[in-house]
Amino acid sequence: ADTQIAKKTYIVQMDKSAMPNSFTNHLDWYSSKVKSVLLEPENEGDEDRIIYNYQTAFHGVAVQLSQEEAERLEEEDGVVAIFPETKYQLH
Amino acid sequence: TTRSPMFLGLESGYSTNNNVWGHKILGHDVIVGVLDTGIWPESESFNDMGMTPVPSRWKGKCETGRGFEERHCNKKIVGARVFYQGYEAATGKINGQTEFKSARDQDGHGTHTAATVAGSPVRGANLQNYANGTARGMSPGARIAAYKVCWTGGCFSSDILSAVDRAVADGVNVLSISLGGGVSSYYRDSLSIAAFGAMEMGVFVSCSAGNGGPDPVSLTNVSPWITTVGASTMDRDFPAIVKLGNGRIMNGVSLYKEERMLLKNSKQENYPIVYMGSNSSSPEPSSLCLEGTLDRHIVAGKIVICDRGISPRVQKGQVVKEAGGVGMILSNTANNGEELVADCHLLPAVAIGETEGKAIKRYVSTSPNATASLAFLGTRLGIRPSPVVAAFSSRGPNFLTLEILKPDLVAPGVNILAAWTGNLGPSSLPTDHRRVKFNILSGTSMSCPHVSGIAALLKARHPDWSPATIKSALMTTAYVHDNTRKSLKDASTDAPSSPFDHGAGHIDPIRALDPGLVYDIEAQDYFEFLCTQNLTPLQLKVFSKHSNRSCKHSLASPGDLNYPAISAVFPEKASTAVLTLHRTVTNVGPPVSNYHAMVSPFKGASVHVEPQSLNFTRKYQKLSYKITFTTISKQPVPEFGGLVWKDGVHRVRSPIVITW
Repeated sequence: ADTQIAKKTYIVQMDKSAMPNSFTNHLDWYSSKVKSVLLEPENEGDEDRIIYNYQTAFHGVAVQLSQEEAERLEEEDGVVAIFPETKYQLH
Repeated sequence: TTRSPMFLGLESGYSTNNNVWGHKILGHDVIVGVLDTGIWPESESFNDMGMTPVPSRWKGKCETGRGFEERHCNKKIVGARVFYQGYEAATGKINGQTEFKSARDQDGHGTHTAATVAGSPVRGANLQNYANGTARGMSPGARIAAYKVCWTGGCFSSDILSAVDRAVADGVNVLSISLGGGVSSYYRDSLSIAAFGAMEMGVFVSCSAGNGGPDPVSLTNVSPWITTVGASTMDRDFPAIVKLGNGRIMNGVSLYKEERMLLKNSKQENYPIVYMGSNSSSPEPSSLCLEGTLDRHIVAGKIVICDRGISPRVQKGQVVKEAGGVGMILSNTANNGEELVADCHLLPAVAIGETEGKAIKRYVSTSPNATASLAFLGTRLGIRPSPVVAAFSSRGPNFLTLEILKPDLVAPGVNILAAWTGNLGPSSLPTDHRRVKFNILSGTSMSCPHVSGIAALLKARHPDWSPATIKSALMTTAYVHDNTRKSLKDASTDAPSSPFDHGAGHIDPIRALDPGLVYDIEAQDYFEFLCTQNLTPLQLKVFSKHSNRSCKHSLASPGDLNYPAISAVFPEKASTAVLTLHRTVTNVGPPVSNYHAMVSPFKGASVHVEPQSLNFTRKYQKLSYKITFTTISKQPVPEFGGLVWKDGVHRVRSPIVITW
């Protein structure tokens, strides 16, 4: 557990129109982008790092990443912006 | 909501064909998504009697979970979804035994806001006999889709974003969002970006302004494509009195249940009164009645004066009760002024203003045997002046862009009665074992759903209206005078409020149904506004998910956005003393309409509108005008006024702010 890297949720906005033709759907593309920056290989049984995918008012995913992974993802083509999870309050 | 429909003029002519809730405009096809703590489906406010089948276009779903089954949805609650993945990732798994991991609302807030938007009429609604009447949402014919995004530990952006995304896909027409976070740049604010996406798809997004008032620059949710709603009072009060041992009577408010009134205005029921502060200018923990700060030996059997601040108001009552106090006088401080917010305390309690509070504390500090009694006088209507801008309502100016005046408007948000969860007592304290069908709450959370409901009503009457058109109609018909015909006041100062407090003014739904002219704004216009905000191409891309959206530089300045409010900002190092802003109005009234401009006078600038008249020959015709500000003498503080276009029937008013 000590060696596990702390992960936080990041909202990743993607440029939907930048999806390469080799992908047939956006979620596969988002997923491959996320996988390409992971510092720890995903093992079977691991919880999916992607917790949401957004398709209508917003395009992208919410994903569990370490800070370094988030920084790496931010550099990827097709990634428009990365927002760290923030807390809101009822008014 | 036993008073707000009447206060908003919605119930006038109720039995006539002109009734705003008449059959033709019941609004059954309008669906409002409420992002909140869920919903208590058993509430009578969500009865679907008489409602037509759910529109076939609706793609929403009734998600099931503990305490929420498909049968809990009906023709009123047409959707119920939950969003907790972000919450669980941040705080750990939700304990499904102690918290409903379903759309069932155990907090009450979501039930209250949903019922305020579109609750069905419920006769005999009240809270412990206070505010008795028929409770109904502002658009009782509209349907509700509950998107639960807030849990016991808070609300998280990834969940909120998912809810907005899903709600738009489901087909909501209006989104009611009574929550907020801090203010960050447009391109860093995921809710702002999601609201932009919703607006692009024709969804009207209404958000609460925040409860950070009366501090200036305390607004949240300030994006121009969002309708930012501040809070004001209605003409209803719940008076109570504190009678001091010296015979002096102080006026306050209370929701304490009259039948169980312990303290009466009679000599033998006077109780000793105690204040644990030292009357210094800053409150102390014991004067604030924070947990663990009251000495039982001192407090037991007495009425305790507590200052507002730090801890929730109802919690102070609990602290007093647990320390053996028999009653509480909750005193405002300078932060709250004279504004009185009623709460359903666990013990006899009266809330009083700052001035009265000071007087009572003086009495206590100068009288060794100070005593008092409390009396509760029920519900009083016709309070003047009203509306008054709530002290807690967040204030402008808009931190992000001075040229966009915020808040947009105010609506009832003080002492609002609406449906409540069956899971918690009216004080929301875990120790409160009372159960009520309705509760009285205050906050911009309560004003936001009033506007969402009225927006739904407008959408039902005018299905082709864009979100910006609806917002324009609400803003340009808002009023800035109270029921004494004087300028709207600010509860925190008792002085006239400014557009930084009330925006365009207080909503006037009946006039908003027929605004005459509207300031329409298309998604590309909002994008052009963003193009004026010195964003990098990458930052702008956040808003241009349609690849064809790019800056055409059609706006000379952010103040040129076709906003229904006008904020003229002279640059700090102005080389010129002249500033011109442009607007285009669309005629949504009679085809042949002639409007004339009237501008209020300003000390620091002359204001010229050109042309002075707008002559329309057809419906939906667009005509433009420009408004030029020429500095006469630079003012140290902003100046406020208004521009009104009049055709003899309609008054299309824009607030004006000039900042040097």
